Amino acid sequence: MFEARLIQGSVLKKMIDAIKDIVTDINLDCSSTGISVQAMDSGHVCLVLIELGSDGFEPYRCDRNITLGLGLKALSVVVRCANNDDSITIKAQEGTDNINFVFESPNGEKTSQFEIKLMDIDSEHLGIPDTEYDSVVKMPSHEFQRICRDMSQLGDSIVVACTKDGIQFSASGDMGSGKINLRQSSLVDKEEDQINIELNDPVHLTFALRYLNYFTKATPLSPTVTLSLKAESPLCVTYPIGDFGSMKFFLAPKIDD
Amino acid sequence: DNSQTQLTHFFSKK
Repeated sequence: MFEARLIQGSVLKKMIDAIKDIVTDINLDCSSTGISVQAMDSGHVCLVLIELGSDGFEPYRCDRNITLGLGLKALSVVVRCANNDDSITIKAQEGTDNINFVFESPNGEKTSQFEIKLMDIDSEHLGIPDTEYDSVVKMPSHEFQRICRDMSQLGDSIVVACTKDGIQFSASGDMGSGKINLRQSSLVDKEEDQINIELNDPVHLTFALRYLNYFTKATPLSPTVTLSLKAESPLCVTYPIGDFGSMKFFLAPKIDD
Repeated sequence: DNSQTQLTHFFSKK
């Protein structure tokens, strides 16, 4: 028996909105420690990794490891039927080919039940190595979203460069070019408005903006985002989910021919 | 010009 109740059901809605343009099907890998999802886009250019600890659910029950394959289209249709302040319970019995969703309003007056057929999804899992990054930059998530959106008006690719002077985003195309520089903040009122730059080594990488704009669909999940960069390696974009999980996106760089 | 790499180039299949 698998059962997990998320008090803030809106978090599930936001997670699905964040990945539905990248992947069509996902496997929920459920164990006693929590739920994880790993899925790649069809071109194998980017990967989404969701990790949710069991302590984010009340109750959480997973008698034995179980993989639940779901089509995001059906999942998206169902979670849209939940109100933002509803709790969402996910239930699956062993040996059945359905997954159940129960939505409950905060006062308990309204409950809704939905069932989705499980799918057998053949997904490749990649081993993601522990990486010591050259630079790790934490910034407001809306700021990152704005930069990606603005830069994509100029070109298809963005160059991200971290030096002791800060982080620079640049793009160029037929129309012209643009650069945006961010420096480490000195004094800010709210921690979530802070720009924090850890630099071990200067780094300079190029990425396709199309994918970064998909990743920023996760902005409603968290006020902050972390970019982890290493020379000639995939970028890792991390959105924390409350204090119990995260959504990470990995993006393969563009490299000089 | 830049060409797009794939993740399988960096991360091994499990």
